[in-house]
Amino acid sequence: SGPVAVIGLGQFGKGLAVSLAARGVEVIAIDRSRSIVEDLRDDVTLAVAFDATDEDSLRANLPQNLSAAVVGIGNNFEATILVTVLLKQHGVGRVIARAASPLAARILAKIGADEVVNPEEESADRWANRIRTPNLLSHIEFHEGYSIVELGVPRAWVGKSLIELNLRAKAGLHVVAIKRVRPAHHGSVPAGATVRTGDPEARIEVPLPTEPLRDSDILILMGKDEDFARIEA
Amino acid sequence: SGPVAVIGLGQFGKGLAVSLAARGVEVIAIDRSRSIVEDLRDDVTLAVAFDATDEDSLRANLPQNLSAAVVGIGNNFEATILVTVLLKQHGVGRVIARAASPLAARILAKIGADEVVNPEEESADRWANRIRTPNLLSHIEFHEGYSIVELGVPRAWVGKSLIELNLRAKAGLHVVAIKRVRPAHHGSVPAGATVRTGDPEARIEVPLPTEPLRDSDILILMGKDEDFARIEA
Ligand SMILES: Nc1ncnc2c1ncn2[C@@H]1O[C@H](COP(=O)(O)OP(=O)(O)OP(=O)(O)O)[C@@H](O)[C@H]1O
Ligand SMILES: Nc1ncnc2c1ncn2[C@@H]1O[C@H](COP(=O)(O)OP(=O)(O)OP(=O)(O)O)[C@@H](O)[C@H]1O
Repeated sequence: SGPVAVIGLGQFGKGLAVSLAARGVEVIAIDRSRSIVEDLRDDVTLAVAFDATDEDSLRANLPQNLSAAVVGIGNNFEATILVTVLLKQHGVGRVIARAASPLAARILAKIGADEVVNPEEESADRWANRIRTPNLLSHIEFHEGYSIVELGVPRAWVGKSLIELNLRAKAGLHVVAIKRVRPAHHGSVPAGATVRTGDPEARIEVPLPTEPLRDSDILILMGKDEDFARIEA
Repeated sequence: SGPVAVIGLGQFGKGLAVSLAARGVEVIAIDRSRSIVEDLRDDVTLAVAFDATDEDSLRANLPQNLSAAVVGIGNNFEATILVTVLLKQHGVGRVIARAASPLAARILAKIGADEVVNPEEESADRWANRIRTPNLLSHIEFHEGYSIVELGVPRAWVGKSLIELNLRAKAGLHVVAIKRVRPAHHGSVPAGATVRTGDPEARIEVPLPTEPLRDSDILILMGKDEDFARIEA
């Protein structure tokens, strides 16, 4: 529908503005630093420098038809609160505010943020999952030369289906089952909800031959040791 | 296998240390700030304060059997490089280093990091996807009172299967198809690989009744307008 405003172009805000624009969304990128704004001019619909806590500047620079506004300011909670309130006052339907902690998230929800985001914590949670399930989890030999191995999906296999990968023919490996992670409570927290990071649960499933593998999947494979050795993580 | 060391306990490092420990991983949390370390003492296996760029302290405090070490320092590239080199020298098999930019990521890969992480950029990419596919994407009426609507999965439905949700009986909605996002190149970048964020592609699929919905799924639903109105995002 309408354009998306991104206020505060640190790493998160800038990354968001550029990713949205790359997906065809109209982006208005705002930062009080002129040089930061200049830097983004060619990547977004409109890049403009002003202090977003100034109500007059905000009213002058934001259209009425914004579909969403994201406050990406990281290190200034007071500014984040003020900008969030001003945005709701301006009539922005969907305001996503960055929170540096669960307490900050609750406060932002109370003062009108529709969703809150904590980029470092969300990434930390995903990485905890990746680190905990390393590429060779357990290794049980039963037939001579054959083992059952749990393997985190190697990067090159992510997004491909078992049919595409054709592991039996190409790598001599038989996929017995897949451990799949259910999504945790990442991402948006509706105003008023309890702010907590859900723990993903893994379930063992029969793999669908056409389903693309995800980077959080764990394959339970049977094969010869030399075939496993040839897989690159 | 062995414990995981997390060095640098800012938001990302602390979140990671706590998430890993909550999943049963042995965590050694390190920061040069004594107060930050004190704060985490009850949440991890071992929390110890020292400057990780000091080779002697590192050798004295790190066991030989670490399964991985994460450098979560954000704002000091020089320290991140130094700690990464010292960790590889110490013999740590898997070193994950935080990079603040693609250039930093390439440099860290060159000096020995096995994987690089940019928490703000990874979250930015996920949020760009969430924002771009808002909860009511398109709305076409054909039978009187009935519409086909594309709907981002409401938070309360994430992780549930269509059978569990029983939308036809409970909400009067018929799921025609699901738009599913293929994973982007989030997360680890093996040393030497090109550092870029992949754009996820959505494919339209026939929904499996037992498959849990993901927060990035888009449901293509048919129903009466008043039934759609009752769904809370
Ligand atoms: N009042 C304001 N109006 C507009 N932009 C602002 C305002 N306050 C801060 N900013 C901008 O927000 C951006 C990000 O803020 P800050 O540096 O505090 O966060 P950060 O935690 O370092 O961000 P990141 O982790 O995403 O890199 C900066 O570029 C800064 O110029
Ligand atoms: N040489 C060092 N040895 C140990 N800890 C360090 C060292 N340098 C920095 N740290 C710690 O790393 C932590 C995070 O670093 P910093 O504050 O630079 O990153 P940040 O970008 O603010 O982190 P985040 O975005 O995760 O909150 C701090 O708690 C700091 O004390």
